[in-house]
Amino acid sequence: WSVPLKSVFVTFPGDVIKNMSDTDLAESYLKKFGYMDTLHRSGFQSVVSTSKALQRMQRQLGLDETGQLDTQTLDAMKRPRCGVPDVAN
Amino acid sequence: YKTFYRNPKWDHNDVTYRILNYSPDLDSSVIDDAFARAFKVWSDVTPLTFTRLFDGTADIMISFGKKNHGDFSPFDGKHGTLAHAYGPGKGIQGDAHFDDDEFWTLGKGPVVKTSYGNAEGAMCHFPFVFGGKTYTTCTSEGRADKLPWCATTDDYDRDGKYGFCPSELLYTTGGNSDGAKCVFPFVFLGDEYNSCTTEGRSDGYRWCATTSNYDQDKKFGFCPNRDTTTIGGNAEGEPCHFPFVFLGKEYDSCTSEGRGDGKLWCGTTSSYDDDKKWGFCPDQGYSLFLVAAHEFGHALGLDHSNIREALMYPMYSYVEDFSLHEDDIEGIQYLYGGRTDPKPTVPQPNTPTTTDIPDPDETDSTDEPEPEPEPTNRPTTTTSSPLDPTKDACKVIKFDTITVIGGDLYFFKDGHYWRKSRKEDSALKSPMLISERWPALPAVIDSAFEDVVTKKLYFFSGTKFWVYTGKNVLGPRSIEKLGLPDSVQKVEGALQRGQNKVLLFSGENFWRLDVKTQKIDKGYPKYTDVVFGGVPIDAHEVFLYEGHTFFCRDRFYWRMNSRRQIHVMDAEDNEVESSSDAGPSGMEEP
Repeated sequence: WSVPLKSVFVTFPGDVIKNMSDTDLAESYLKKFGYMDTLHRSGFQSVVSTSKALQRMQRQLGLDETGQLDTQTLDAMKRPRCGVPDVAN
Repeated sequence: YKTFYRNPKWDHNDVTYRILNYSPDLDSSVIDDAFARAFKVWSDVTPLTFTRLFDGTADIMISFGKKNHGDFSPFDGKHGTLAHAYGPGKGIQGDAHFDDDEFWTLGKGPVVKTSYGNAEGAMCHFPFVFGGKTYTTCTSEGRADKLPWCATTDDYDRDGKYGFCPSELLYTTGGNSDGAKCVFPFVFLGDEYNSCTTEGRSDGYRWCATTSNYDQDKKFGFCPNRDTTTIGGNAEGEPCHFPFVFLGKEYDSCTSEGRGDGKLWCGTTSSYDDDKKWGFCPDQGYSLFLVAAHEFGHALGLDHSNIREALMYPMYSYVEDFSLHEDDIEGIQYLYGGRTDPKPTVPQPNTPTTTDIPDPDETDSTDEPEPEPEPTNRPTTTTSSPLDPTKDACKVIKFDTITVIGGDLYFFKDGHYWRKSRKEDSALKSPMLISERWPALPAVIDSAFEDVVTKKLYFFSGTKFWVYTGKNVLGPRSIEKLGLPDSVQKVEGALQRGQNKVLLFSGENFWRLDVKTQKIDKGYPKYTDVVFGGVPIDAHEVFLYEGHTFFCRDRFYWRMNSRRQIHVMDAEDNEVESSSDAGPSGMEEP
């Protein structure tokens, strides 16, 4: 009885597995909610570094402002939320 | 709290709304009620009233949709973004959209309203006992017609109270069949269907024909979601089939067997082993009431708050006993005022509170009733002696600060200052010594401004500031006294805003100072480039001159007019770039 139970894992057809890396997820999130790369119609572009953008996001969401893609930030990015951008442009 | 750029708001208090369609996750009456309660959240603290329209154009048009739903802001499937809404205005403005790839509930799992039976439309009670067995979902056990049903108390055997669960075998919604039930099998484009399908539609909604031949009769309706309706997988929202067989074993409820991620799933036919049809089981879902209350906040003019406990915080979290946060109330009352009932239950907007009164310990003579301003030394009356006239201000790469005093432009650098008179033909005067005119000041001035009301001059250097009234000086005092955080090591720019407000810039942030109370206003700091779109975030001087706002960096300046159009100029006043789009919609007003 001491032999561990063996789990059987199945490949489910049609299962959508998101293979997005943490970095891709972060970049997509920061752009989608207005924290980086705002392009004006005139062509004038305000480019914000990822670290700055992360810091802005962290401040807006009340997280520790580390400017790093840390666990708390990633967790926040994975949480369900409103689709209205935090920084409109 | 934050409002949208230029504070858009409804210009009338009797706001109308219209529900354009329904999610199959919830009974329409439950959705109607959730929206009505969500509006009441806001009408309870404002003079606003919300009236539902059943046709025509309402101020707030509410709809459910999936992925691309017609507004160029597609939803992203289950989870992620749940809904969005537009600020007040015409057309799409004011409208609220809900992602129907989410599972909409009241936040605590499926809400199953019964019909028919003997429970007068009561909600299912899960779990319930029937025939000594416990059920956590609707069941068709005990019925030859296979209609799903549930008990509306915890024990059917004892109470005998029951009703029928939403099912396409009972009724449809929408479509053109007045709620008639599905007819199986039915023919669509020559093929026969034995269950609801998404074929022929791009929006992912499941439908069925309500006669045996759609091709001939064109009669259809949308299938209500059962409480066991699956999500994802490969069964297009078919309900779980209990029991189902997986790897030779029979399951009566959802299981996580076979998966490494622990998610609950079920088969949608009697045997997964044979048919390989499956989907994820319904979860707690998202509270339509809470999400709607948030979105309606946007529809009324509120932007996202950074207070975690506020309703307008962008992240979803379920709370059992909801009440509006003070931050939400302050925000909505900033736009619409408080309730006009004889006995208001909430503080009225703009009512001075004790926190608005400056702390006596931190006041000085500048906080006392304003005396008649002493005549401030004007450049024309200065007694400072000119220095080396050959010193050329135009060769200075970067000034310590630039500001306007008495309408003239002043340039400060390393203990010296130059003055440019507002007269058209006036050239820069030779440099003067700061120490002669303002002896209390250090050589390097980071920022300065003249209070337009009292004509007092404020100078900032490092973490200190000085206030000159004519020849009288107060200071140095710590900028922390104004409410600036200790992380601010210097104030790099100052911008007048009306009579009593001045924006102070440092790094990528700015704060709004109430000159009268000598305190930073609530809600600051804000990001400079968020409010002044298109300017550099590392400007080392910011000032207002002849109606234009200037942001300087190195030998360039960004000049913004009142319409926030930007011209980028070099030191020789050649235009480098211009933007007619420097007033991005959605930006906030400082």
